Amino acid sequence: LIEMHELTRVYQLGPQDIYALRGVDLNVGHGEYLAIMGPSGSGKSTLMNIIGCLDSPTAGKYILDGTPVESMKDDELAAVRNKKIGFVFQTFNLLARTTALQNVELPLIYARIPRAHRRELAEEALNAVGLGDRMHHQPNELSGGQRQRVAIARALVNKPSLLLADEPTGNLDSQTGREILDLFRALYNRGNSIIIVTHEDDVAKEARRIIHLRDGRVLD
Amino acid sequence: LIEMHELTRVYQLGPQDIYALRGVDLNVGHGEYLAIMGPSGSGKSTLMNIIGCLDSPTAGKYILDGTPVESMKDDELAAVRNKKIGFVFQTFNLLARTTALQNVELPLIYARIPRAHRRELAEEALNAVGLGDRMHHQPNELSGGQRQRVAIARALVNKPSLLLADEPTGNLDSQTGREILDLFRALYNRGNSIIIVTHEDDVAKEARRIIHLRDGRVLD
Ligand SMILES: Nc1ncnc2c1ncn2[C@@H]1O[C@H](COP(=O)(O)OP(=O)(O)OP(=O)(O)O)[C@@H](O)[C@H]1O
Ligand SMILES: Nc1ncnc2c1ncn2[C@@H]1O[C@H](COP(=O)(O)OP(=O)(O)OP(=O)(O)O)[C@@H](O)[C@H]1O
Ligand SMILES: [Mg+2]
Ligand SMILES: [Mg+2]
Repeated sequence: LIEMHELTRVYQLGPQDIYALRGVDLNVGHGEYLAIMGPSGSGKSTLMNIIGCLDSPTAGKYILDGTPVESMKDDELAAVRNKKIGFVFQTFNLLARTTALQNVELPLIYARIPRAHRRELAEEALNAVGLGDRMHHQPNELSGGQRQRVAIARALVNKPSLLLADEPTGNLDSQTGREILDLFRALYNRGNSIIIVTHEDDVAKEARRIIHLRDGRVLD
Repeated sequence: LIEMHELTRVYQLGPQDIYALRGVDLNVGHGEYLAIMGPSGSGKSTLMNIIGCLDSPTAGKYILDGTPVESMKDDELAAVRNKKIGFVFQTFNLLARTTALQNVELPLIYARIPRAHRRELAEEALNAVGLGDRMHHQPNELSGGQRQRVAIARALVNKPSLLLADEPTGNLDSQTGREILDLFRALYNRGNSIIIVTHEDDVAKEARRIIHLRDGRVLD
């Protein structure tokens, strides 16, 4: 599913070059469940953004499902991001003046799902993360962990073949976190792929494989 | 230090009344280290915001250091918020177009600390959280855990007598989290008070006492 070779991402800040990723090699098969761990600042979110086609590498190759990502046109990239991939961002990235329900409906709008069906799928996703009684709240009317769960519901609503979750339980108590991990496991059991960034060992052991980043490199 | 009696906080959302806190009683002595745990949505951040004088209760009494908070004038409240209390927000709340250093200097500007000394204290706080090489980055040029650490440095820079930390290690690997908890312990050992919201048992056991919230109430 994912082939990455010598992947490098450099940020230029004034005179300085900051290597967020330095020559990362990574292969992920279809239907895999992978955890990525590593210290704060080691490059995990940078790697996830590149995998999710939200950022491009400075150097190196990224082949997604057999296609080199740098050769994809804008509409092809948009289709991948909206239909194949579900992304739970570390900082949630919800739309502010928009209810939880409308936030979760957004990927379904891109996927041209008809309105009534869209509403039904979004309600189902919010119920699954325990927010059935918070659907019409806007993000500033929700707790931190509730916002995180709206972001999770939005990532799952399209039943993505690749779920990318960046610290998805960082703001959740262990019981609520457990319910979320059960949802992920159900997605995985249906043959989909999951890549989860986490700093918690309990969460990492949900995955079948764990890789460790440090200073922009994968440790052997 | 803190006396709370029958503290209640209700949000009105259309026809609905949402009880975020229902009759909370809480006493915290000077120089205490308290952890608050509870499920997502149980009222922890709401309670912290009231303790930190950033929100007022709908009903009930809050007495801070012998003074009823509802009787404080605006300038008195501002002085308490800026000089006595350090607050690490669950969602960081950093200023966007501002460097890490400038963000950390902000409480020192309110405290009328002269410019050169201010800079020195802010640099020291950023070094203490491991961000000596990220001082001139803006929040969007930092990782999630780095932003969290800027928020922590900003809360500590005034050497507050009451530190309120809402999920301060949620985005940190265990090593970096450990360094932050050591900073908190050092503050506590100098006689200051700490209240920390956390969903992680490892973090909660740093405290001398743990209280549990559920549905806006403190469990006995
Ligand atoms: N402005 C608001 N309007 C309506 N309800 C609100 C508002 N703000 C918060 N709430 C509700 O109040 C309850 C308590 O919120 P709070 O942020 O205190 O929870 P929490 O314990 O910090 O949760 P978490 O662990 O997820 O951060 C939640 O159920 C939330 O939906
Ligand atoms: N726009 C930018 N300009 C300069 N440096 C950046 C920029 N964005 C990120 N960085 C740096 O790149 C490095 C990797 O960031 P990244 O967000 O991938 O880390 P991370 O492993 O996700 O960390 P965390 O666990 O704290 O979320 C960090 O040291 C960060 O400071
Ligand atoms: Mg990150
Ligand atoms: Mg909270």
